[in-house]
Amino acid sequence: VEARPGCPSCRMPPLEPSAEKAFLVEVAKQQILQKLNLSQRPNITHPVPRAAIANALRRLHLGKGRMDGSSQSSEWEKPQPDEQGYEIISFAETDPSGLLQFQLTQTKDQDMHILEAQLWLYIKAHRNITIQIYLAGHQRVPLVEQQLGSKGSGWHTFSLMPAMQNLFESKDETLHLELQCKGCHLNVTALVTTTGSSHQSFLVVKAKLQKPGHRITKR
Amino acid sequence: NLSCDQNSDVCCRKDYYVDFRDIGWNDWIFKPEGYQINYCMGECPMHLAGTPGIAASFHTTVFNLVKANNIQTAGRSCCVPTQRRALSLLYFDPNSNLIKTDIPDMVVDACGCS
Repeated sequence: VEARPGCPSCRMPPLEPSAEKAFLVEVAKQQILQKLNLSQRPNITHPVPRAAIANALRRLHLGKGRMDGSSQSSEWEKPQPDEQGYEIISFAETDPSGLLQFQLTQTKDQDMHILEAQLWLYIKAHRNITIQIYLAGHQRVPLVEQQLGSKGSGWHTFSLMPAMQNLFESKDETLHLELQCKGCHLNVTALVTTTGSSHQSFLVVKAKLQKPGHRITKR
Repeated sequence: NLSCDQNSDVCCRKDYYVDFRDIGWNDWIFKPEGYQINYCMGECPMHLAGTPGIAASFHTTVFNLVKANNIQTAGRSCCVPTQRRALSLLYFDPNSNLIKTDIPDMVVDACGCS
């Protein structure tokens, strides 16, 4: 009945409100960083234009679940309880030679299992063209060839599987894609919007992180 | 499930919200705007043991027998989370990639006595 000071279950003396706030903020920070496998909060040195983010999220939200561009809804495989699911949106930077460069972040000691990988390109109005996408590097690897026919400006999606799984396994953090266009009168880079615009090209990867010690049960 | 108030010491859920803008984290965490970091505190006297916490398990049967026969036990009943949910985050990684993930069991929704 009488007023009892302090924490009723652990008998700690009462914390000053400011001390309680500082304590809980610190706990919250540690919890979030630990669960995201981050040692400290990221410093954003190359902020992506908000308009590009909004466009990408809007595309993904409109196409919820549609990953290969053809099927209407292909819900991605729900991660198992001991697996953490990720959806990674990486925005392209176009280097002077016209290559699309993506800077992915790899965690050294954990394996990412890639479920789907899709490149989104905003292509200006065209007539009867075919887009070819290569993995650039000393070995130029063809990834996808897609006929686009004749259309006004708009978004197009290109699936990059299974190459993306191989890239993640190689722990390589930089991905360079080379675009070629059959039937174009202009250079393909003139057809695709570049870094910094609200229609910046972006890559969407759906993955799940298999915790160390994850057992694959044999069926 | 009780939310803590000044008048009782019984096991309850203490609500607390950390706004990412207040701690300068809103530049790299795109969504949500904050984190509901609730926690459980309070007394768990014997007559509350097992409520609502593990009501649906065989422990309830054992505890009910213990209580019914006034058997003194050595253990204590604690105020613990009985219901939690995931925190969905949309955040930038060090390479300014936008990552969406669900971190399980990050938000305490309900507390009870074990």
